[in-house]
Amino acid sequence: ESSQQALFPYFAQF
Amino acid sequence: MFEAQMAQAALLKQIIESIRELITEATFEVSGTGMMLQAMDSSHVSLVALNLRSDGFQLFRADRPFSMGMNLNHMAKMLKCAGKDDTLTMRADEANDLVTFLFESPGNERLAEFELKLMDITSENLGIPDAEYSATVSMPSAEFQRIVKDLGSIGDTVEITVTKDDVRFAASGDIGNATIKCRQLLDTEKPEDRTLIEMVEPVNLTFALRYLINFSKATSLAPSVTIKLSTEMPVVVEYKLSDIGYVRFYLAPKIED
Repeated sequence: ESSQQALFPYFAQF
Repeated sequence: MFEAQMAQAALLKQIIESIRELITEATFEVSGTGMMLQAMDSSHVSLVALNLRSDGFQLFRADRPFSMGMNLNHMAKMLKCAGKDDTLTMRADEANDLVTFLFESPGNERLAEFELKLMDITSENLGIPDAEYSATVSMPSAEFQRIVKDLGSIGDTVEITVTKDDVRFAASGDIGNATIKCRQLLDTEKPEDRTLIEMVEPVNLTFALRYLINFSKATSLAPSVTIKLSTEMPVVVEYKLSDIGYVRFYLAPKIED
């Protein structure tokens, strides 16, 4: 089963 | 003071229609270079980035940068009152918390004025790196919409595989499975009918179809769509708005547990 990632790990929050 | 004028209201009407289901509230950042918007959906899995350059407007004036927080459904309600061929003017000054929409009929016999209350929206702004992508696929936007909708009737997720010869969309579900393969097609009547595959290295990624189907609401904005992929990175689905900018959708991948 694959789990949905969130965007945060990929884009830096500023 | 901010004032921007579009020759036809249709563009902004269609843009808001194509993003308002994904994000209900967003902040338009206005500056001398134009209007930008960046917002994530409520589950923080997808993001919309809209960029409308000032030189794409009939008239654009922003004395200083400022933000306009709007409820996109309320904005859509007002834009629905504009004729698609009406000239659309937006006006706001930092002082009061309203943005005025003026819709002028082509014959100038009718002028409608709507004032939308602005909101304070606190939203995390994300830094989106201007990365190089392992694979870039351009194809007719109607074709992409058909693929994601067709596969959406088979399963919840789509596995996208790009090799140098083709891009493959595969889905499976309770009733069975489906694979749609698109090959490069360059010699077409119109350039926007081309399917172009640029592959630096092969990619294979899985995404939730319901978001891609939602993104494809923007199909009416552009005849072709560009899909950018890199292993274990969010996919970018970009609709270029001729002469003024783009609407970009980002979706985080699904990772095997």
